[in-house]
Amino acid sequence: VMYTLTSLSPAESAFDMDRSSGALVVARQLDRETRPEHRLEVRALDTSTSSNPQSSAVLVRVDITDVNDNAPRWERDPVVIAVPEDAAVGAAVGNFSATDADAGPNGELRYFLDSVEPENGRSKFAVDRLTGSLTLLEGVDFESVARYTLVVSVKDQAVNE
Amino acid sequence: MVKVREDVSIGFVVGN
Repeated sequence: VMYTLTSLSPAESAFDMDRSSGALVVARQLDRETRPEHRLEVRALDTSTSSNPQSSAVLVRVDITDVNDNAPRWERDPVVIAVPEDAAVGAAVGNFSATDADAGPNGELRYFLDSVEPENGRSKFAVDRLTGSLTLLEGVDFESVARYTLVVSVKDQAVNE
Repeated sequence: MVKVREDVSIGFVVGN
């Protein structure tokens, strides 16, 4: 029996096949984010006889599973948010939003407020871990402090974040 | 159906 491989997906095949053993081998770098599945046709052909060769084919779907190869990305950096000094305590005054191309926990994001400058502003702001929403916890006063600098980080939920 | 991680190196044998 001899084996042949045909890619049914439009792009060039990322796989090769050993014609004699039928081993399916990775021939190009895979990337789930670009192409999560590959459809192939493997055909087995008997070669012992030249008079009436027979063949049959099987469809193979190769699912590419995710690894955490993308870090979260911020849409903007820095983010500038204007908060009126009469903003109500408890009001959502901004939203932090990052994206991650990976799947499942590898792309699931959590937001953290790392630091606030000046430091006495630490008690004034809270960032929701899940949504990235920025909430005012205490009143602000333009005449006392006109600008706060917040460092917000985002992490994916992979084991190797 | 065959599953393969996206970080395998070229030459990796996916299946037989």
